[in-house]
Amino acid sequence: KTVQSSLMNFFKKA
Amino acid sequence: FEAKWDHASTLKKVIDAVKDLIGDTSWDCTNTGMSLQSMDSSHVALVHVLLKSEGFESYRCDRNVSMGISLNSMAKVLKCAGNDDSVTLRHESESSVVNFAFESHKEERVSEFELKLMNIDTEHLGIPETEYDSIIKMPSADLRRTCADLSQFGDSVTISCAKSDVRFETSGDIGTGNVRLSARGSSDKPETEIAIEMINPVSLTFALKYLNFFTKAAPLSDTVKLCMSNNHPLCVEFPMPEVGYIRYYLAPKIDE
Repeated sequence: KTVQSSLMNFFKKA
Repeated sequence: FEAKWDHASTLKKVIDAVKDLIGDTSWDCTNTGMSLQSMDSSHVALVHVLLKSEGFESYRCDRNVSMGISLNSMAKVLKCAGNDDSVTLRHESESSVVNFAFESHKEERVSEFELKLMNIDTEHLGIPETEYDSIIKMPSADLRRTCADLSQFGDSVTISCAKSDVRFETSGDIGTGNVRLSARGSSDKPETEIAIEMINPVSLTFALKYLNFFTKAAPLSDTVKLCMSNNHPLCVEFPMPEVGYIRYYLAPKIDE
């Protein structure tokens, strides 16, 4: 079972 | 700020490629060009557009400006331009509007529109320089077709890259589907080439819904580049030689 991750898990706010 | 394109078609295609994914956004204008970076409302996908100043017929930006615009409104304005009309965008410092002027090349028809700017809180993300494990260059029409075909069977696609081929797999209620594309060279038609640069094998799962949004950029570029690393967002780049690029980033689906 997979779940959608968020981009915020990978990229930080600039 | 004043920027002129010789033909409206490129700008029309750029807006069509991003407007369904991100609604309102800010165009950041500097002396090197116009760019936007925006996430979709669910923070799963990000669009980064760069239109380099060299790609314009003429370009002037005396002071950096961030123009908040509804892309749907911008699409409406651009519908009023013929594909071969020139487009001039103008914005005066401190003004709350941006002006669009379209001129036919025989100069017998000039139309002007003024669009209200919006106050948009932009949240820019820092995208780290990444050494990707696998980079696939392929015809953009192939990616568009693959994603559209597989969408009939499932919501997600698993993209697996091995040395000489890339496999797209999906499954759903009615059955399963997969498409395998093998590397192929083409010296006389580089736009039909499928090139796979694999440092490490990669297998990642993504929501097809977003990939189908991304392939709306296919009319802008014959080729597309998929950059993948395990446990990392996918980068889908549509290069526009001399003009810039559209890059989309997509967060993977991960094991619960």
